[in-house]
Amino acid sequence: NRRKTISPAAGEHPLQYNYTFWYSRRTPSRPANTQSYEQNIRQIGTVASVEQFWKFYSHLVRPGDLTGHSDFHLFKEGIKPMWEDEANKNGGKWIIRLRKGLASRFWENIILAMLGEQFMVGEEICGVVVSIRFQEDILSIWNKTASDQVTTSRIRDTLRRVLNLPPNTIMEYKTHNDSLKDNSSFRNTKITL
Amino acid sequence: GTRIIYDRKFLLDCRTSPLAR
Repeated sequence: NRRKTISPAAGEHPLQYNYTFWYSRRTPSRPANTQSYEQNIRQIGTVASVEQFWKFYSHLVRPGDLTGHSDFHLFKEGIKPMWEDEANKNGGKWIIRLRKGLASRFWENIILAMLGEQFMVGEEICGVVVSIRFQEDILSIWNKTASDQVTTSRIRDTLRRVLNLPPNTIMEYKTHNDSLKDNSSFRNTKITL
Repeated sequence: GTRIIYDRKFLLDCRTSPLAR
């Protein structure tokens, strides 16, 4: 399990953090328990600079072109995109439901905001996820401390700005603890307008 | 330390720089 340390090459623009891309796809026949989730999720690459990000990202399928039940995750290096990870266990996420056709553009915009450190919430951001589903697609941003309302409000307001969301967009927050309890990512959320 | 902040336009401009190709 030898891992190379990823760092910016000479002349590249370093990112505040290294980020790792993950991909997961649910096999419909299997239950969505923790074990099968962990088996279905794959690390696909880590980037340390703006240039490395674009090189990697340009070769990825756009999320809007994915089919079935699949997710792209972009998380700070060292944080697994799982509720149980040490960095996530007291955290939660904002959820934005997107009608079909919008996922690729919103995914790119949320990534650029995260890589560019636009959220101004210290170390609180863990990562972002785009979830491709049958009826709608879902964008999520995970933070470390679900109980910190100053942080979660600031993330919500930054999201509205960087994604240019209409004022009536429904924003939903769910703690990972609640997700663990009901074994669901997107049901029973707290809705704010 | 200092935080490395990039705006959207800067990041998009880097996409077309020779280093990112």
